[in-house]
Formats: sequence, structure tokens, C-alpha cells
Amino acid sequence: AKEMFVKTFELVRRNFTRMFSRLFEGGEADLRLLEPGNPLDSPIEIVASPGGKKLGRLSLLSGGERALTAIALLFAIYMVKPSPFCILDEVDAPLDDANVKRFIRMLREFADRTQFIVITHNKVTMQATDRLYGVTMEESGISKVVSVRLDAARNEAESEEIAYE
Amino acid sequence: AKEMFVKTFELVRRNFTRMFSRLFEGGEADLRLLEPGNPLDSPIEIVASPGGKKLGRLSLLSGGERALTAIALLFAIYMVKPSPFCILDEVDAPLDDANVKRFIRMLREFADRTQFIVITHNKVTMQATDRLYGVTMEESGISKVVSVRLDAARNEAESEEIAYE
Amino acid sequence: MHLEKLQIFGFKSFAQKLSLEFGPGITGVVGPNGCGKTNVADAIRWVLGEQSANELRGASMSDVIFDGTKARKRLGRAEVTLTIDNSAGYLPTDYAKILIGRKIYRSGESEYSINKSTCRLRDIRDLFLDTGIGTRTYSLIERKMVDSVLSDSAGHRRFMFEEAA
Amino acid sequence: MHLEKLQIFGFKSFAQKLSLEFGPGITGVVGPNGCGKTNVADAIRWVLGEQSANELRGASMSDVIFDGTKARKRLGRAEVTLTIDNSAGYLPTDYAKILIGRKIYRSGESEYSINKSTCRLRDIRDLFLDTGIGTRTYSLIERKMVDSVLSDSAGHRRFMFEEAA
Ligand SMILES: Nc1ncnc2c1ncn2[C@@H]1O[C@H](COP(=O)(O)OP(=O)(O)OP(=O)(O)O)[C@@H](O)[C@H]1O
Ligand SMILES: Nc1ncnc2c1ncn2[C@@H]1O[C@H](COP(=O)(O)OP(=O)(O)OP(=O)(O)O)[C@@H](O)[C@H]1O
Ligand SMILES: [Mg+2]
Ligand SMILES: [Mg+2]
Repeated sequence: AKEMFVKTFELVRRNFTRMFSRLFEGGEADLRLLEPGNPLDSPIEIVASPGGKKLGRLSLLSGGERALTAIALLFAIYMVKPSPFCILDEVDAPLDDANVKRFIRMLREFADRTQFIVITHNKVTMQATDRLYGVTMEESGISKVVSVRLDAARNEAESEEIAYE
Repeated sequence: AKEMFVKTFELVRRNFTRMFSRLFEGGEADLRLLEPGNPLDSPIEIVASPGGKKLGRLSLLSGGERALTAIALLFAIYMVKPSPFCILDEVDAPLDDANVKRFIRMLREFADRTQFIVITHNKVTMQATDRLYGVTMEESGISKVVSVRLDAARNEAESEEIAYE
Repeated sequence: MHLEKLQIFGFKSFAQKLSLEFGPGITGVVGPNGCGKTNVADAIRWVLGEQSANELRGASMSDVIFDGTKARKRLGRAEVTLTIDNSAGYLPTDYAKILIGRKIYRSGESEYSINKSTCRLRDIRDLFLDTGIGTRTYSLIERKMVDSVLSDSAGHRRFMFEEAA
Repeated sequence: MHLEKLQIFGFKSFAQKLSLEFGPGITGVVGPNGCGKTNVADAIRWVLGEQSANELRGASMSDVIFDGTKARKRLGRAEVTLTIDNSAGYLPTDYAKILIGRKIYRSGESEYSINKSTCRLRDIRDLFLDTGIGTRTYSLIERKMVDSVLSDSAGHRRFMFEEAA
């Protein structure tokens, strides 16, 4: 069990450093076992430095940098055994537009082996999807779903009602 | 001390129900002392029902509805003794555009007696401000501030560097 | 494997029957606060065997049944069916197409089915046991998971590593 | 009262001297993740007497001193000055204009000043004691406050009521 864990840890660690430098152009990060002699109980430390800054504690990073670091780690773990589908619920909320684009680019790289369902309020994210469903509540308290087409030219969403039997 | 608390509680409660129905058009909410006979130790319960739905537990509400409910409560308490300035750090992140507009409208009502500094990534919020400062990091790790003008026609921000001595 | 179709009736805010098809790649789900987007994610988790009512934001499992609005009566049951394409043989079953069904009544009584024949909840959970789906792994990523990965409660962080190992 | 001008030098990512003027009404602060927006809020909290390094995301108070980048050396001190318009007599002092100054050196040694004459930290904190500014009240609203108001750790919620009373 100990070897199993250390093996997985090393794999996640390698994925994480790679994911991080892709999401933070030029940034670097690492995972460390605080007690290397005691892998099964040791806490795991994250050290990260977005581009140009010094490698440091997670706590000094900004809200958006922390969120993107966590996303890098969650996907580093996901890569060990990619699930066939993955629902993402508003994980892009604290990210600025440039980081949203990098996040979506990462999803796109995994999208051939994983089906992604992305719940979002972010217009940049919406434009990167293969299809868009709009959930509405015309009648108060009752949900309906419509198919949405983002008309880039008119910068407006057109929708048609779908999904009824 | 007991009367002081109950008096404040009733004041906050009235502010809260009013704030909530302004932020959630047609919604209603209430604050309840779970142990009315023991006000100094009693937990305080929030019940809320966004328009048309039944009054219920906070836990069934959506992420955005919970955030807006918390904002209504924080401002209900603020109204007891308005602070002369207030810094809001990305509290609009979970809100959709319509709720952001209602949130800004509420800020506008208080803006004659309180100076607001609103940190945001939201374009709707940006358009409602009286002035806009952009923080940039052209040189990696070094912050600078510029004055930003949102050009609605070109839908683009123009900025000029300011703030140096 | 991938998700083909999700049919929802009487589950949370879905008082009207809904049939939603997911394609490959990235599907976006958008809409105002409280309209039902997270409820769609909840429906998928629920039909795949979620056992914790808390995780679905309720106090008891029958809280997922549509509870009525000022204009509509509450319903007596909630039902979700998920159609899965298993033509790549990812799941431990001979079927190329799998229908997972779950139903709950006000009494708390539940029914489960695989390809229209009645089964137990554990049969559904066992089907996905080896895939990491349906356990606390990467089929669902939400904001609170991002928070718990970052927070120094290294307990959560370690737990995720152990699950991947 | 309102905030007139904020001068920052050597505080966190502000390696270059910055002078920022706030007007009445609503001032927006925008920019990419990690560029320094929350650091501006931290500078205001710090100069008004914040005593907890944790609240400023550091381990010790000298963590607020600019720590250098690959291209720039670290600085030896951090300094923030806030100019406040007190012409309405809101603060318990005869001055119509008040300059609050705070400086910290690498050694941890700190200097405090009101209108350029040296004072103690407690003199700054006392100036704001009755106003609710500088304590955990509504001069700063951030996402984690929204979370703690909602979470059923009624401890936090009660505490806010007691502070208002
Ligand atoms: N059993 C139920 N019966 C009726 N309505 C319900 C039930 N359970 C939850 N709801 C309603 O569903 C709504 C929440 O929906 P959901 O969480 O999917 O919103 P959302 O689209 O994710 O919004 P946000 O963008 O704010 O996260 C709530 O307003 C709640 O009242
Ligand atoms: N003492 C210091 N010296 C140098 N840089 C620092 C110091 N303390 C913090 N920083 C840097 O400041 C940055 C954080 O800035 P801040 O929290 O203000 O970002 P932000 O603009 O609020 O971003 P977000 O939109 O993601 O919340 C971090 O990248 C951190 O490395
Ligand atoms: Mg939601
Ligand atoms: Mg920030």
C-alpha cells in the first residue's frame, strides 16, 4: 500500500507541475510530502509561483491564482485515471478572461476522452462549448431547458425550446 | 444587554426583509431566533423564498441565491450603523447579470452616505461605477495602477497611467 | 462510455418532464441564478447512486421531490433515467446501451432499475465502482472542492490522493 | 468622513510608489488575477491598524514587505499613508484632514503616525473605535464573509449581530 501511494503521488506530482506551467504561462509549482519518511500519514504541501514571482506559500497567492492552482491539482489527480465524463459547476467564477481561456484550452485537450458538462455564467466559457443548453424558469419555480445558439455577430443568444416528450 | 440585543435584532430583521424583497423581486425572507426565550444565546435562523417559491431552508437555494441572501443580511446589519466607506471584494462573482444590476442599484442607494470601493471582474458592475482603476502587472510581480475609461461604443477599455509621484 | 440522454420528472425544480441529450466534447449549461443548472448535476449524481441527502442539499432524500410552488401542487414522486452508451465496453456489463433508473416516493420508498429491470441501489453503485464515477472523485468538480483542496485541512487533500491510488 | 488618498510603497506587490485618489460614490478596481487588487484593500486595512498577519494572508506581519521577484531585489520596508477628509467631524479629533501612516521594517519594527507625528498603534485603532471601521464590521465585505454568514456555524452569524448592537 505504501508503494502504491508513493507511486501515485509521484505521478500526480509530475502531472501537477506540467498542468500548472500550462495554466500559468511560465509559472512553476511542486507538491511535497512534509514527512517523506512517513508517506502514508504525511500531509501534502503545495508550493507555487505564478510566472516571475518566487516559489512560495499558497496563502499569499490571489483568489484567482489559488483557484487555478486547485484546478491544476484536481486535474493532475484526474489524469491518473480519467473519468469518462466530468461535470464542472461554475469553477471558472474567480478567473479573469485570460485564465478562463487557458482553462478551456486544457478542457479541450481532454475532451476527446472525457465528456465535459460545464455549468457557467461566463461568456468566454460559453463561446468555447460545442453546444449550449439554457435552463430557464419562465414559470416561477419550474425549470425548463432550451437549446441556445450564441450569435457572435449580434452578441446575443437565440434559443429554441427543446427537450420535451 | 438583553434589550439592546433584541432591539438590534428587530431592527436588522426589518432591514433584512426589506432588503431581500428589493434584491429578489417579489421574494420574501425572515430572521428567526430559534430560542426566543433565550435571546443572548439563541442561534439565528434565516428562512428565505425567492419569488414564487415556498419559504424554506437556506440549504435548498442555489449558489447565487444564497450569496444574494447573505449580501442582503450583511447590508441589513450595515444599515444599523452605516460605515463611511466599504470595500467589496468580488462579492458579485456568483451572481448572474440581472442580480448584479439589482446589487449595484442597492449600492447606489447607499452611495450618498458611504464611499464604496468595488473590486470586480464583472463587466456589468464596471459600467455602474463612478470611476474605474485598473491594476496591472506589466512587469511581472510589480503592481501599477492606471485610470480606466470604459468606452461603451467600442466596448473596450482605454487606460492612461496615473498615480505616480 | 458516454452519457447519451437524461430524463427527469418531478426531481427538484423539474416539475415538467425533461429529456436532455448530451453529445461528445464540451456541453455548456447556462441560465440565471436559481433556474436549475446545479439541479441537473444533482439529478445525474442521484441516478448514479448518491446516498447522502446532504450532498444533494436536502435533509432527507425525499427532499428531491418537487415541492410545489404558489401556483403548482407538489408531486408525489421524483424519477430520473440516464441512458449510457457503453459500446466501448468500459462498464462491467455486456450491454452496449444501459438505462439507469431511480425513483423515489414521498414515503421515502425507492425503486432502482438497470435496463428496465428492477435492481438494488448497490447494483447501480457496483456497476460504476471500478470507474471512479459516483464516488467522491472527478466526475463532479464544484467550488467547494476547489476550496477544500486549497485549505490546509490536509485531510481532504490526502483523501483525494488516496482515492486515486 | 471619506478616504481621499492612499499612498503605498513597498507593500506587497507595490514595489513602486503609488498614489491613488478615491472620490465619492462608487470606485471600481479591476485587473487580471494576481495583479494586486486585493493587495490595495489589504493596504487600507493595514494602515487602519489590522493586527492579524493571517487576515492579511501572511505568517508574520513583515510578510507584507515586497519580497522581490526574479528581476527585482526585495525591499527593506513597507509604508502606507492614508489621507482622510474629516470635515464633517465624524472622527473624534479636531483635524479636518487626517494623515494615517504606518511603516514596517524587515526586523518587524514598526512606526505609526497621525498627521506626521509619531504615535502608537493603539492611537490609530482608538481613532476608529467608535465607528465600526477597522473591526470585523462592514468596512470590508469579501467572499469568505458571505460564506460564514450562510454556513450554519451560527457562531459567526450571532457574532455579527452582537457587533452591531
Ligand atoms: N424539491 C424541490 N422542489 C422545488 N424546487 C426545488 C426543490 N429543490 C430545489 N428547488 C429549487 O431549485 C432552485 C435551485 O436550483 P439550482 O441550484 O439548480 O440553481 P442554479 O441554476 O445552479 O443557480 P446558481 O447559478 O445560482 O448556482 C432553488 O431555487 C430551489 O428553491
Ligand atoms: N510581500 C510580497 N511581495 C511581493 N509580492 C507579493 C507579496 N505579497 C503578495 N504578493 C503577490 O501579490 C499577488 C496577489 O495579489 P492580489 O491578491 O491583490 O491579487 P488580485 O488582484 O486580488 O487577484 P484576484 O482577481 O485573483 O483576486 C500574488 O501573486 C502574490 O504573489
Ligand atoms: Mg448552481
Ligand atoms: Mg483578490
